[in-house]
Amino acid sequence: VNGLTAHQSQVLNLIKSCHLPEGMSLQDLKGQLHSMSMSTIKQAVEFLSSEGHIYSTVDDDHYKSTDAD
Amino acid sequence: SGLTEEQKRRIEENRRLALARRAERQAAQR
Repeated sequence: VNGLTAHQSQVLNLIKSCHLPEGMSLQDLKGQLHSMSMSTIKQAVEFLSSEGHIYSTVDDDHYKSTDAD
Repeated sequence: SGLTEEQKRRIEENRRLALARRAERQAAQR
């Protein structure tokens, strides 16, 4: 629908659901996406970031969604 | 929040850049 793969959508939805000021860490993502390897998660994060869906916050391990809410 | 002013500034700047990137990609798709 939005041109994302299933993995990319899963990662984006989790980041969207996090309302911490510093966003979600890669470790948090891994903790919730048991079936996904860290390298798959990192690839999805890199793609979503390059497309402007998410952005890094306090460091390159934490991400927030650009969707307003 | 527990963030410093510098961290808040960095987050705001990264958000601005990401929104610009997203708008660019969306425009390219049309």
